[in-house]
Amino acid sequence: PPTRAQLFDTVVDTVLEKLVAAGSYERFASCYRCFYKLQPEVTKSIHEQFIFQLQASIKEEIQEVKEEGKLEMLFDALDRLVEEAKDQQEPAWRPSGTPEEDALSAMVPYLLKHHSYLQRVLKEKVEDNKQLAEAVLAGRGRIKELQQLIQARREAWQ
Amino acid sequence: FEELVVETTKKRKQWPKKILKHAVQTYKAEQE
Amino acid sequence: SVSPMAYEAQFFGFTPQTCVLRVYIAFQDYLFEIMQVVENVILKKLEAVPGCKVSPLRIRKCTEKFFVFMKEQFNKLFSNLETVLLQLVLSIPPNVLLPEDKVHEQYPYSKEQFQVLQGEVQELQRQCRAEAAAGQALRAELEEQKVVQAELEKILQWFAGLESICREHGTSSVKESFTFLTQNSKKLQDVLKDVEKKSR
Repeated sequence: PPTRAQLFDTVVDTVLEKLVAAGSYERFASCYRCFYKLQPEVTKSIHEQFIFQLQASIKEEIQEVKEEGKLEMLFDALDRLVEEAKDQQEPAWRPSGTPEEDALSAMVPYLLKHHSYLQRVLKEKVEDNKQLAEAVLAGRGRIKELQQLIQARREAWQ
Repeated sequence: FEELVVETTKKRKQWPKKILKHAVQTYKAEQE
Repeated sequence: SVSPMAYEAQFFGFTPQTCVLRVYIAFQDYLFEIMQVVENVILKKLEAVPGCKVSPLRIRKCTEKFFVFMKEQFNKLFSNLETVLLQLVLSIPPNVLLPEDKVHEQYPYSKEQFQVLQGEVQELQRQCRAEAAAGQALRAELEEQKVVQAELEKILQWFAGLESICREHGTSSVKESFTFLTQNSKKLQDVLKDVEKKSR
């Protein structure tokens, strides 16, 4: 199938060709009959120049439009996107019209990463705190033991 | 109308990235 | 209603209708311009013809006739051009997603789902902060325990030191020594009382 760039050029060229065909010498001479009767050769020459200039100017202007809008590059890019999506039958996502809702989706991957990060950090902290808590309980036990030993010595001296 | 459409669609294309930049900075700051 | 073709405008940076209009204007403007040039050339040629009875007004009418005809033909041709451009060249098929919108395909989260995810993140943050505070408190207590343990061990060492001194000076059991001393003192007191009584 033709590319978008080719299609664009083809349809524009076709219109130009048909326009040129419509503005035939017969039609031109028919409109400028009074002049044609006076100078038929000059009429032919003017018509040829008219056709030439019309084609050249329009082609040049269309080329400018294409360059200004970077149409060739955009058409190629769009053709590639269409090719990549050829196996997708379902209609693709389109903006909902509610920008704040659409913007949320852009944040989802990073929010999910943040979520994973927090889960990991929480797990580490819980593990660390578990060990700390065991150490604290052991410490309290040791202090109680020392206090009991001191109590026993004091009572013995008393 | 043309200007409005073009402006709106330009924002649709560019602003989510700008918003995302700030959102990512916020998440990173929270992580730190 | 007019379709704004906004998704296409997002891709191209202009609306397809604007592009088509530019093409239309290119054709129309140059047709008009060249017709004017043609008319001027014809008028110049007529000036060079001696005794010419063709007036400029008549040439103007010829130009208008030709121009109107060409414009009509062009408008008919252009409607097909417009259809092809808008439907085939400048349109994005419904199954195509632009690259900047790929995230919507990969993560199709509704507003409610996003809020649930945000809620989960906030809860995780709260729990992290709570665990961090708990960790701080536990570490603070461990530090305090170290100090307290050191003091208590010092006291125990002092007791052990006392007992050690007594052992070094031949008293294996301080309690027994004190008992012995107390008993001996009592006996000596009794003997003293006896001697004093007998001496009186």
